Amino acid sequence: KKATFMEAYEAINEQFETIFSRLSDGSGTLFLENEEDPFDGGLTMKAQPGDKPVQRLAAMSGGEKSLTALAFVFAIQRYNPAPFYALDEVDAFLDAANADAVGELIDELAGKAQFIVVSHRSALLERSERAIGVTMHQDNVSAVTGIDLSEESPPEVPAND
Amino acid sequence: KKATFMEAYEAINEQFETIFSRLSDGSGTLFLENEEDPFDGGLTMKAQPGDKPVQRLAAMSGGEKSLTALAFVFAIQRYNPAPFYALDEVDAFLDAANADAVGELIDELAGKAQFIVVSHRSALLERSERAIGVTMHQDNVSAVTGIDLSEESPPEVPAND
Amino acid sequence: MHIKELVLDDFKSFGRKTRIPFYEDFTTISGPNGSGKSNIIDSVLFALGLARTSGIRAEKLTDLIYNPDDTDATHTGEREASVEVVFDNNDGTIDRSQVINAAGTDSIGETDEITVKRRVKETADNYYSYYYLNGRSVNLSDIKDLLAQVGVTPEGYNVVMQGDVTEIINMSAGNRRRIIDEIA
Amino acid sequence: MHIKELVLDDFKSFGRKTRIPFYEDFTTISGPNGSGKSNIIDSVLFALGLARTSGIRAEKLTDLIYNPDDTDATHTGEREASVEVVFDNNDGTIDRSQVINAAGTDSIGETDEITVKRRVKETADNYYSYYYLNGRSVNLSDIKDLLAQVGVTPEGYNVVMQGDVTEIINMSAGNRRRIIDEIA
Ligand SMILES: Nc1ncnc2c1ncn2[C@@H]1O[C@H](COP(=O)(O)OP(=O)(O)OP(=O)(O)O)[C@@H](O)[C@H]1O
Ligand SMILES: Nc1ncnc2c1ncn2[C@@H]1O[C@H](COP(=O)(O)OP(=O)(O)OP(=O)(O)O)[C@@H](O)[C@H]1O
Ligand SMILES: [Mg+2]
Ligand SMILES: [Mg+2]
Repeated sequence: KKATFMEAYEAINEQFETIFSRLSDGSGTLFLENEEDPFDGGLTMKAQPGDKPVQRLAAMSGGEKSLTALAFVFAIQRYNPAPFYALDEVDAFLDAANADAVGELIDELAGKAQFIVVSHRSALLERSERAIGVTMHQDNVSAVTGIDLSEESPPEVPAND
Repeated sequence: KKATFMEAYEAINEQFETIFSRLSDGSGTLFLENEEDPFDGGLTMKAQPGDKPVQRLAAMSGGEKSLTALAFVFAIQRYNPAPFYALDEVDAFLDAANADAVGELIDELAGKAQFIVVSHRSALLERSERAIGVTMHQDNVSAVTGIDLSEESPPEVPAND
Repeated sequence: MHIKELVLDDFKSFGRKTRIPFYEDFTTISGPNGSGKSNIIDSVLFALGLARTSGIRAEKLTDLIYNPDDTDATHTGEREASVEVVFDNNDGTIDRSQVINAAGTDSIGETDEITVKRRVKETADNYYSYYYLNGRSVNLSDIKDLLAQVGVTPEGYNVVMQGDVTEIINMSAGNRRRIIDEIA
Repeated sequence: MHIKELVLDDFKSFGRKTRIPFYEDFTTISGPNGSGKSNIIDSVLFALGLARTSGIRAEKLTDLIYNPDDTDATHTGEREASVEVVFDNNDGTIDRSQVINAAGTDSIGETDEITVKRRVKETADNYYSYYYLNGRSVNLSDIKDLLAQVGVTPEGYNVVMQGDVTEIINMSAGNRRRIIDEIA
């Protein structure tokens, strides 16, 4: 029913607005195409990065869309907090500055929940306390090496970038 | 009709096999789901990276799929050669080694055709003879700076990675 | 509470029993394309029943069993894959009664450590799925219900798969709204 | 033959007339998210009529005209965007007769340089699209036919847009086969 939906929607939107302004130097919000009857329309995002005019998701650049969708995912996660989260290459289309902002946010969120993040980007790899390296051995078997970065040993895992 | 299709298909597949083995240390081929009646089935790719068992596109890793789809695009381009090609961030999911292999191939193909490539990755940015930097100015207007790298001046454009 | 260890045995590309330790803060996983990073993420989805419709990139469950040769080869005899997720529950995020409730018995050992294990076994003509909570045999729904009580659910995007972000961008506005329908 | 210069005037985020020189080999374009890189790629698609169905990220043609404020604001008076693609044709890849044929006249100047220009103009109640080949007014089909003769076509993936590779991966096998149907 509409009430249950709107309750979740408002709460998630609140998280989205906070997270989005934290990640970009602008403001963003969720947007229901039909506010009267949400189930009769869809959901999109509107954002105003910096001091640009408001744009809907579809009009944004590749990296801006990525950042916006990621903020949406983080907002969903925060609506019903859990002890751990895993992210698989969510930073593929972000430039260095945006990847950095995401890395910083995850670092902070990792204070309260466990984050396991797959990435090729140095912006994220350099921030973690632990780095797990995965390689495929000759016999087509994956192998794992773990490195504790909190003791400040140089990571053996070459950052992709 | 089938004959016209098969002629294009065989030619593109030939290009695909060459390009794929050049980009990965394995072999790959296009695959028609219904060889008797191509229009009754779809098209996918099968590849054997290195000495792994043959896998269809759907079973590959994110980066392997990206490399395979990119090889398909290059094969289509080579079927009907043109004076220029433009690529917008085709390297997002590739690791450093694969991004390097793609950069090397483009460098070689650029001997015969003009390549204009949008990228954040140093593997590609370092190989070009010219680098164009794009920024958004305060008044929401894009501006462009061009740098000639063939005279070996250090690029002012910071590589994203 | 946090995941302290994953044990993958013949799961996808992990053809040898592999223990992967995790710590309670920020861990990154990196490596070349095709090395097995997403497979580690898949193992968590598999063991905790978190796969959404777009699921764990496997046409059938038995595709998740380590297969070193041609994937279409017929297998004779039994093959089996298992994943074990070991949670450090020293902070009592999940309390003992919840585990007893989910396991249907109170012989579950100490709950400062909570272990969820899933096995898939393929025989010549059939396949079987087994679930265990602290060693006791349970149903998938017992595990999902227990985890839902600490906010770990398939629709909650606890695990964001490679391509999920792109999928959210490309999906219709209606489907995007349905993401919230599911959570509400 | 190669593109030697692009001239963008009020096209998308290029609110000032901008000349972008290109060279005949390998040029890279880089910069922060949202700076305008894909817009440069879009300008080539726009001017040369190369947009495929997934097109140039614009709901209507007039969205391509530089707009510094709220995109829903009503515009009074005329607004106009133009893109000019200047080809260096010193190697005679396209010969003079092909250009005369496409332009429908032989007063096309020298063809060691071939210029394709497209303008979109919006007035209070309507919008107009204009195409020029070496300064002569032509139809979009004249330009597309001329370019097709040197292998530049919408279905040939001469221009690979951001997300095209992902789209090829995610599309059904049937749609992937249709890519070849279109080329054949
Ligand atoms: N059942 C199986 N048996 C053996 N190997 C498998 C099985 N299932 C998948 N694989 C292998 O696992 C590899 C994919 O691993 P994965 O998707 O984890 O890579 P990745 O490290 O995430 O790469 P990327 O950086 O490209 O995303 C495939 O190349 C495939 O060969
Ligand atoms: N008609 C227009 N008028 C003004 N600005 C526009 C117009 N159309 C698009 N833009 C702006 O152009 C920007 C997008 O540029 P573009 O897509 O080229 O970025 P990009 O450099 O490719 O970024 P990314 O690295 O994220 O892909 C948007 O932020 C939008 O504000
Ligand atoms: Mg992966
Ligand atoms: Mg872009």
